[in-house]
Amino acid sequence: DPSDMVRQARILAQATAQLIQAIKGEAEK
Amino acid sequence: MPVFHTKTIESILEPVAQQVSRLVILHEEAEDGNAMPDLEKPVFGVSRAVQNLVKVGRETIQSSDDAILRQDMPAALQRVEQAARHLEEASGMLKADPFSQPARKKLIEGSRGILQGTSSLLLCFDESEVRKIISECKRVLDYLAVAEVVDSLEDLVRFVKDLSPCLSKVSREVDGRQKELTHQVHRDILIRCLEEVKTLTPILICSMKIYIQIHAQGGKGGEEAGMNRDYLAQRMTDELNEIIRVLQLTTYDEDEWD
Repeated sequence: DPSDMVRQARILAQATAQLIQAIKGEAEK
Repeated sequence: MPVFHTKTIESILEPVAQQVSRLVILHEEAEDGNAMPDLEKPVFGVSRAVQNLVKVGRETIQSSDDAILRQDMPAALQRVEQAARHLEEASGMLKADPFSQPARKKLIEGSRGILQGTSSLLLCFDESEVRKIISECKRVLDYLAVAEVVDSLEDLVRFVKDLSPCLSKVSREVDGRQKELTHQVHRDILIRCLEEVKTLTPILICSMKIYIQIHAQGGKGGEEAGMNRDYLAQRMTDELNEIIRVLQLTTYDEDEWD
């Protein structure tokens, strides 16, 4: 189902945002 | 001015684009010397999401009959896979040395790569969806091109029967598309053109009927009726061509915004 790709892209974007928050969490201390 | 041309792409990429920008600024400002936390878990989350996306992406490529999508999408998938590898390498390097500068650079490179790769992938997919709508518009154009050779009521009935479902589909899909666009000017053009097409359709059919009736009776005014029919078909053709043009726009014309 092509709409799966949009869903998976959204999940990846969210995972990336979480990773960056983890990085920034430390960097902004 | 919106950066992303559809609401779906915007909702997916805008938050992560902001995060990446902030990360780059922090990195440039800081070189802060703080130890990095253990990123194994969030990096694993990204890698797993990349694997799932790549799997679905490959399935999309295999099942698609769109040659352009089949040609363009693999590079976007490779971009996200490569970005995930950078993040994994960075995570490994930071485990050994939480102050590693090359690891920090890899983290930024990887995060940017995910953003760019996902953006390419979504654009590639979106363009393919647009091509599907355009192909429906072109079917309507093909029907309009034969309007001038319809010279009997039986043919007219056939013409209307063929054209109607095709036009309904175009109407539904173009309307759905305009709702997806973030660029108001493009939305307005699509709405206006679609309304014109809808208004002109019954008028065209009526003009074709008049032409056929005059033609059958061998009466005067046949030439004028034919010209009127051709004029209406041409107007609909022009509106559909404008729809096709605007559907393909993804960048923003500064003059339009001014």
